[in-house]
This record gives sequence, C-alpha cells and structure tokens, in this order.
Amino acid sequence: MFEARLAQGALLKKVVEAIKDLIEDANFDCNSSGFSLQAMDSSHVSLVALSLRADGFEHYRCDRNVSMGMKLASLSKILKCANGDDAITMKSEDNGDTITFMFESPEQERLSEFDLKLMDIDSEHLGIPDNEYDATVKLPAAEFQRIVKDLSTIGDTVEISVTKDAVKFGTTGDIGNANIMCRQNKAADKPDESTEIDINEAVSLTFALRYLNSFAKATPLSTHAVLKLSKELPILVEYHIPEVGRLAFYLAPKIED
Amino acid sequence: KSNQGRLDSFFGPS
Repeated sequence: MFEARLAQGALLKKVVEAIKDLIEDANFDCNSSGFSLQAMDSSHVSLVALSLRADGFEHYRCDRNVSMGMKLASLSKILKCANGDDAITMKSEDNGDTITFMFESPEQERLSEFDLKLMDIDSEHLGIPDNEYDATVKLPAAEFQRIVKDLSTIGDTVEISVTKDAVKFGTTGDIGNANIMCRQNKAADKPDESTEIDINEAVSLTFALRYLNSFAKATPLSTHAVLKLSKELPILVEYHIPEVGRLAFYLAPKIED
Repeated sequence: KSNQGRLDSFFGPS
C-alpha cells in the first residue's frame, strides 16, 4: 500500500493550484524514494516535473511502485476542502481504484476523508538530460511573477537575456515595448530579496509569456524562482520547496523562422 | 516571425 502524511498540507494545495491550469490530468508516481509527477501540457510546449522526497513527509510508506492517474481539477476540488493548517495524509491500497485524502486539523478535533477515483492515463515520459546550463538566474519568486505579469500587458513573448551581472526581460506589442532589468544583488542581510546570476556564457532566448505566467502560480511555494537557460534549449523554471522537494517547469523556446 | 517549439523536439522519450 501507499501512505504518506504531509504535516504541512498547504504545500500540496499550493502545488496543485500551481499546475492545474497547465495540465488536465496526470499520473502521480510513487516509489520508495518519493512522490513525483511528470506531465506535458496538451500542446507539448511545456512540462511540469514535481518531486516530493520521501523524507520530506512526516510518514511515508510505499510497498510497491504505483502510478496513480488523477484529474487535476478533481484533485483541486478535494484539496480546497482542506484548511491551510491541516495535515494531509494520502492513502491507496495496491491495485486500488481510489486514493483517500485525510485532512486533520492541528488539534485533531476535525478529521475528514475524501476519496478520489483514479483513472488510467496514457502518459508520455520524456527523458530530460541533466545538462549544464549556460546561465542560471535566481531571483525572488514574487519579482519574477510581477515581471511576467507586467510584460504580458504589453506583449505575448519575452526575450530573456542574461549577462554577467544582469538579466533583462524585454517584450514588444502593438502599443509599444517594455524592458525590465534586474541586476545581481546578493544582499546578505536580506537573503529573500537576493538576485544571483551564475553564467558560463551570455544567452538570449524568447518564450511565450502565457506559459511563464502559468508557472508563476507556484510563487507561494518558494522565496525564489530559479531560471536556467541554454542557447536553443527549453528554459527550466524551478521552485525549491524547502525540506520537501521541488516543482519545476520546462518551456520550449520560440524558434526564429 | 518566430514559431513555438515543442518539447518533444528537444527531449527524447525516457
């Protein structure tokens, strides 16, 4: 059987809210090392990769590898019934056709159980090479969210250019154009507000803002968003979930005709 | 003009 208890149930709520508009349904894969998911959006332009390590859970048991297909909209409906401070336990029997979500209030005076029907989903698993990137930018998650939101009011795509000490986000639209530059800033006294750039080679790539805005829904999960870019490769946008794992998104670049 | 790339053309099946 599979059983996993997450004391900070809010994490699971935030993860599902961050991905439910991007992917309709997905297989959640559980094995002894943890709980993970890899799924592409229906147009195969972006990919979500979630991994929650077994040791990030208060209790974790997975006797055999299981893949549980769930409709994200249904999962979201159920998790909305959990309070932000509830602990969430997921349970499923081997070969079971449901997964049970148990919500416990901090004082354990309220216990609720919701069963979600599992579904068979054909999913294509992509092999993502663990390559080194030309540039890595770590910036406050809220700042990244604001940049992609603001630029979306002007254009549909963003050109992200990284140099040794700054990252520039630029867009062009019918009403004009916009550029936002963030300089490297390693403020030791305010680590949550730091912007760090690690670069092997200057890089400039163009992406659809619609998807980056969708990725930014993961903002509540982490203080920082980490952008990893390489010439002519998909961008990786990572949100580290302290002590539990990470939620990562890949987005294919716009290609010059 | 630029076209949207697809992930399948960058990452192969695992």
